[in-house]
Amino acid sequence: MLELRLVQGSLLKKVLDAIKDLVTDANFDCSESGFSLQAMDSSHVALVALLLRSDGFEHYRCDRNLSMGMNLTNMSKMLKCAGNDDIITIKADDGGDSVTFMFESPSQDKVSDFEMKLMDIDSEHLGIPETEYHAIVKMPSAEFARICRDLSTIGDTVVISVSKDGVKFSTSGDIGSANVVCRQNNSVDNKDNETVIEMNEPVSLTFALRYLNSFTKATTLSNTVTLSMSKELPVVVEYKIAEIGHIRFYLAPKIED
Amino acid sequence: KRGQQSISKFFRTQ
Repeated sequence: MLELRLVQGSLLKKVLDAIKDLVTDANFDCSESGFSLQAMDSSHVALVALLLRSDGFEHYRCDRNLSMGMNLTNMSKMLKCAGNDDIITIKADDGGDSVTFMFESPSQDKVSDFEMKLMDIDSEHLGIPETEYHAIVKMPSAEFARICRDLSTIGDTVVISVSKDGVKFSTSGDIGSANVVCRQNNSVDNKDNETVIEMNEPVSLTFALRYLNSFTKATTLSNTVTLSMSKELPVVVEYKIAEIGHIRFYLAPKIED
Repeated sequence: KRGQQSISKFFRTQ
């Protein structure tokens, strides 16, 4: 038996909006520690890892570990029927073939339940080792989204370079080229507006902008984003989900053929 | 030309 009550139901709606275009089908894993998902996009270039910790739910009951295969397009259709202020409860029976999403309006005068069929998904679970990153950049998520969107009108790939001077995003295409440099700044009034660069070693990596743009659909979840990079390794683009967890996107770099 | 690597090559299958 599984019963997870999330008072801020809009978070789940936003999570689905953030990943449904990248991943079609995925297993949601439920354990004592939380509600999580790990899935690759269909071309196996990017990986998304979501964690909603059990202590972030108002009520969290998970009698035994459960993996529920869901079509994210269908799940998103159902969650769109929840109001933004609604409390969402996810319910499932052990070994059942469906999951129920219950939506309660804040004043409790409207209660809906939507039952969705589960599916068998054969997916490999990847072990992600803890890594010391050469450079970690924390910046406003809206700024990162703006840069990715702007640069994708010029080119298909972006070179992200972190040095002591700042973080540089560069692209080039048929019509020309562009560079955007963000320097470290400290905002006294608002930590969310800060760009903070922690660098052990300069690092420069090339990525497909199409994927980064897809990741920025998570911008509504957090005011800040963290980019963690090491030489020749995937970048981690992380959005914290207030008080409850995170969504991390891993993207493999492009290399010289 | 740059080649796109697969993400699975970086992480072990569990």
